[in-house]
Amino acid sequence: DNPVVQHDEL
Amino acid sequence: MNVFRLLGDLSHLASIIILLHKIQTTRSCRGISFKTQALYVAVFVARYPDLLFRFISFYNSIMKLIFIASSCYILYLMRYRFRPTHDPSIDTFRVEYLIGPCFVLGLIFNYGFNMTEVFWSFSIFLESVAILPQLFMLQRTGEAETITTHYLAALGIYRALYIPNWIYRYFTEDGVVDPIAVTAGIVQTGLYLDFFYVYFTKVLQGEKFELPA
Repeated sequence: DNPVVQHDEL
Repeated sequence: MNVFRLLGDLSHLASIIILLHKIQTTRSCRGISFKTQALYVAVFVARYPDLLFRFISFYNSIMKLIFIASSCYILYLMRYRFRPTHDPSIDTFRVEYLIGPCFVLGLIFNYGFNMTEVFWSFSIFLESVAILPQLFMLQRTGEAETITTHYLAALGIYRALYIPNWIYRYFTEDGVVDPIAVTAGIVQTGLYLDFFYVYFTKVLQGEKFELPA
């Protein structure tokens, strides 16, 4: 499943 | 990536380097809360297992590895190398009061009810309050070595810089917003306000960090 928010931050 | 986030991450990196420098040069972890450092290990270990199955960027992966490795190394230094310099009798914040509620918050507020997402949320909530044992300790002793205050300032500036980053991203990335990270990030930054006040009005003017009795 695709997360609603892309966790691209640290 | 934008300048706020980059400077924030670099400030985070700087805080770790300052802390390592303080421990190595004074050969002591006096004034540093072991509990706060242990919470940071928990934060990174809960948040970064995505290293194993999701590639975002080289930068992202390297930073995650640095944060996990350095936080574990700091715990090792405090627990073994410089153990006698740590005084558990002033590091008395009850971390179970943080971990439990943060986990419950992670179960309630997340972007998908699965291990990865729940632990991600948990780590965000836990990070926002992980500094409390350290601030509590500071409050108890009423003073701090200057280098320790530089460490705390860099750590606080890191999260503060994430706020303009989110505002920037909201306007440049088509209304993108991460409500969990933003809420926790604002709380986290708020916890530093008292400290920032003393830091900027005293320490940066060359005075010692001392809280009014």
